[in-house]
Amino acid sequence: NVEPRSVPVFPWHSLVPFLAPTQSD
Amino acid sequence: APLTPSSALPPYFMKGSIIQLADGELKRVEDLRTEDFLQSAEVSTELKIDSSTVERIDSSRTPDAVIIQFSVGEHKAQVCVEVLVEYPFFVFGQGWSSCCPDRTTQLLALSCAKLSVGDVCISLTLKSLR
Repeated sequence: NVEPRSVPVFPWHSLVPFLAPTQSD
Repeated sequence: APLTPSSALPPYFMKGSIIQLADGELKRVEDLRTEDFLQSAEVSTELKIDSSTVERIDSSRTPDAVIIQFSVGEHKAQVCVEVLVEYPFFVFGQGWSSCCPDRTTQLLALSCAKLSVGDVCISLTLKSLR
């Protein structure tokens, strides 16, 4: 018996660099 | 100070990786479009999309890495990141782009354009709390 492998699913925001501005409003 | 690049790229940039958008739709990483990011950010209560313009690309003392200076958002905040040359960024209206597209394609099988000064990348910031 071969157990089915689960395919990893990644959230969209993990693909985008988080570049927080250094200055606030 | 620039961020230190990790020695390996995250697995989700590999061609064929399954990405879940904010509305639950599943897409392959190579099929993502600018609209997918914009629509997902609209749904998000915490994150918003900012435009990050590439201002400079400098070589790094770390092998195979570059230091990219971005101008982020309407306030044009200057942010530097140190990444591997093959690290892909998503450019508005263009798609995945890296400093060394050949290497990105070689390592990840992900088709990339050349990231250049003036390109406007998609980035995230926190929505201001009210």
